[in-house]
Amino acid sequence: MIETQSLTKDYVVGADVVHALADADIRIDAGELVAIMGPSGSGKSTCMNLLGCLDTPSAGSYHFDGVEVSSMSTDQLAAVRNEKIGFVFQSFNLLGRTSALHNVEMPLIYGNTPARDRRPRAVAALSAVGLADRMDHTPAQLSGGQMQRVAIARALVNDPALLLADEPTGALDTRTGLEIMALFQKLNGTGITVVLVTHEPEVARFAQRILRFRDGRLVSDQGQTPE
Amino acid sequence: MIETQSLTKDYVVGADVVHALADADIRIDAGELVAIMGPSGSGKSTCMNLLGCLDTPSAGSYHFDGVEVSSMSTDQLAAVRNEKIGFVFQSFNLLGRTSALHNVEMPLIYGNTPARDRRPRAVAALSAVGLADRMDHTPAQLSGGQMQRVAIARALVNDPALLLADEPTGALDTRTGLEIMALFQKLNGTGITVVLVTHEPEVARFAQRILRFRDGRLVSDQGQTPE
Ligand SMILES: Nc1ncnc2c1ncn2[C@@H]1O[C@H](COP(=O)(O)OP(=O)(O)OP(=O)(O)O)[C@@H](O)[C@H]1O
Ligand SMILES: Nc1ncnc2c1ncn2[C@@H]1O[C@H](COP(=O)(O)OP(=O)(O)OP(=O)(O)O)[C@@H](O)[C@H]1O
Ligand SMILES: [Mg+2]
Ligand SMILES: [Mg+2]
Repeated sequence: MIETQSLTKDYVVGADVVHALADADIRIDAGELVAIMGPSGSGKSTCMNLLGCLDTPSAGSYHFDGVEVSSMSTDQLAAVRNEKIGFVFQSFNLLGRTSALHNVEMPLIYGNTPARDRRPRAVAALSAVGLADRMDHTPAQLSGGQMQRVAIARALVNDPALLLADEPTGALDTRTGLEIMALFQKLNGTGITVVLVTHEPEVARFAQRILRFRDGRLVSDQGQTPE
Repeated sequence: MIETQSLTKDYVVGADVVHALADADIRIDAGELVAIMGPSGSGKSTCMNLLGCLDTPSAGSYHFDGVEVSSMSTDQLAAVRNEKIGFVFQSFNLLGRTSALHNVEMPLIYGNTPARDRRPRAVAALSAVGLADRMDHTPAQLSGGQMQRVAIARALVNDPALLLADEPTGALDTRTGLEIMALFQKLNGTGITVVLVTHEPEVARFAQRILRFRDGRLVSDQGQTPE
């Protein structure tokens, strides 16, 4: 499903070049559950943004479902992002002026889901993350962990084939975090590919494989027996 | 230093009342290092915002350094927040259009630090959190954990007597998180009072005392031997 070769991303800041990601070769097959770990600033979110077709690499190639992403048109990319990928952002990126429910409905609106189906599907996604009683709150009326869970519900509402989650339990207490991991494991059991960035060993142990980054480079790729 | 009685905060959302914090009696003496824990949505950030004089309670009282906070004028509150309290927000609250360095200088500007002293003090604070080489980046040019550390540096730059940190290691890998906790422990050793919200047991073990919240109520207050 995911195949990158020498994937590279550089940023220019003033007179400096930041090598945020350098020469990453990553292969993830459909149905895998993979964890990405590494120190702060080591390139994890940069990598995730490239895998999610939210950004373009400076060099190297990325084949998603067999198609080279750089050859896709703007419309094709938008369709892939909406229909095939669910993305949980490290800083949530919720719409500030609208309710949790409407935030979760957004991917359904973009994907042309019939209007009568949107609310029940959004309510189901919010219930799955324990927020049925917070549907009408705006982000400013939610706790940090509640905002994170709205972002998770929004990523799942369109039944994506690939879930990319950047630190999805970072703002959650241990028990709520484990409930979310149980949900991800259940979705993975139905065939959804899950790639998640985490710094918590408690979360990484659910994965079948751990990719470790350091200073923009992929330094190890180890299988493990998930718990 | 901190003394609350029946501290209560309610929010009205549509036809509902959310009892975000109910009847909290909290006493924290100068020089303590206290951890606050509890499930997502249990009232931790609500409590921190009240302790940081960023919000006013619906009922109950809060004495900070012997003065009832509700009796302070707007100017007195602003002075307390700037001179005595350093606050690390759960969602960082950095100024998006300006550099890390300028973000950290803001409390010095508000506090009338002489212009020639601001840059060296801000640089020192950023170096203490490992970000000397990211001073000129704006928040959009920083990783999640780097933004969190800019927020920490900003909270420390004015040498506050009280540090309130809401999930200060939430976006950090384990090792960087331990470096930040070592920094907090060192500051606490010089007499700074530290109150931090965390969901990570690895972080809570640095505290001398743990306050636990559930459904807006303080349910336990236990001393422990810090490591
Ligand atoms: N401005 C607001 N309006 C309405 N409800 C609010 C508001 N702010 C917080 N709440 C509600 O109050 C409760 C407590 O929120 P708070 O942010 O204190 O939780 P928390 O313990 O910090 O959670 P987390 O660990 O997820 O950050 C939550 O259920 C939240 O939905
Ligand atoms: N838009 C940008 N412009 C310049 N530099 C950037 C930009 N985005 C990221 N960087 C830099 O690239 C490096 C990698 O950033 P990235 O966000 O991928 O790290 P990360 O591994 O996700 O870190 P964290 O665990 O702290 O979230 C960092 O050092 C960061 O400062
Ligand atoms: Mg990141
Ligand atoms: Mg909170």
